[in-house]
Amino acid sequence: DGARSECPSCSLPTLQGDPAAADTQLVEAVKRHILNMLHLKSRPNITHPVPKAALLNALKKLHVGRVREDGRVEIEEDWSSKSVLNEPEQASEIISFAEAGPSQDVLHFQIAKEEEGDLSLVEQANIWLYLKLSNKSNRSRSKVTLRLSQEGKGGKAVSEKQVDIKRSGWHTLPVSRTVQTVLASQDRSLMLKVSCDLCPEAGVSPVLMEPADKEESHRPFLMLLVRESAAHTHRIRKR
Amino acid sequence: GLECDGKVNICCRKQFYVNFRDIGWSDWIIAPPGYYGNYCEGECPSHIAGTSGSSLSFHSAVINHYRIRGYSPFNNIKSCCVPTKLRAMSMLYYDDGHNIVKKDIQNMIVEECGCS
Repeated sequence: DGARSECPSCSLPTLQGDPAAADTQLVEAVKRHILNMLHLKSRPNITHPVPKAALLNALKKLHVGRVREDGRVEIEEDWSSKSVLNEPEQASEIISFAEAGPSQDVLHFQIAKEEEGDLSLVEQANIWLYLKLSNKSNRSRSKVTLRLSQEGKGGKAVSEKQVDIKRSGWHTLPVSRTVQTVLASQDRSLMLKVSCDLCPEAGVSPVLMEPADKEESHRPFLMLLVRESAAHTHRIRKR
Repeated sequence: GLECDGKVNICCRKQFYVNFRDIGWSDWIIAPPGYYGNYCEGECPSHIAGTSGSSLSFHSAVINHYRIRGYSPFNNIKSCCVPTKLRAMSMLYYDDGHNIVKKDIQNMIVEECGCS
């Protein structure tokens, strides 16, 4: 009953009255705040989530998160110190899992709508592929050449790399320039054909899209480090 | 840097934790399990020195929330109970079925409040 204060937060009606109603209002405010900070208009609807094994593998390989005993994922907090960027707050790390393409050796990536149009600057983009040795592998051969070409663009070579095949393992192929072009396109869809010279002779094969019933922990994925361009960030600031 | 304990009405930090499972958001937010939507409230008697606050935290969302609901606007504000220390929050979430995004958002959690 004192004089009305002259300051918003001093005059916030302390959330008395009906505590349940106050909490509901606050929860709604929290939801709006989180969506705003993530530049999302509404919460995403998860139609067909990625197999948990594939997700946990990717998080572990990228040092983004670790799995606790209770199965919960914990974020690696020092990610921003590892990031190649010096302004972590404008950076997003996106993991885009492959979906089946029009043929067995083609992978389809529908890249996140993180930022509008070509405002996102690709700092790093790598395709992660798992090469599996069969038990008939030819020990005399120690290297094969992995190649990615863009489907639907006249088979344009996108990335190529000679890799060691002493054991089964993950390999990364850089695709930054191609992804930058895809981010500027309307449909943000990337179709990549995977080929491998000498894989059959060496008794090794890249794990692509396994049938649903098979274990999916080695599904190929695209790791993207994206920074909002100054224009975009400026636009947000101005708003 | 006071915590609101319901006994004093001086500028303090009110803790408000929201567990994402309780609000049905744990299907798309992989980590963390919840968010500390802390905010500042309480009086700022004129003799308390001022510090600058920040507009980006959840605190401003609460203020705007009430301002939008018609609580009278305030002109010639003198001293205000605002966030004086904020920290970042990392979030890992699905943005649809096949993409997972990891973001470090600065100034996301109010650590301390003080009078501006």
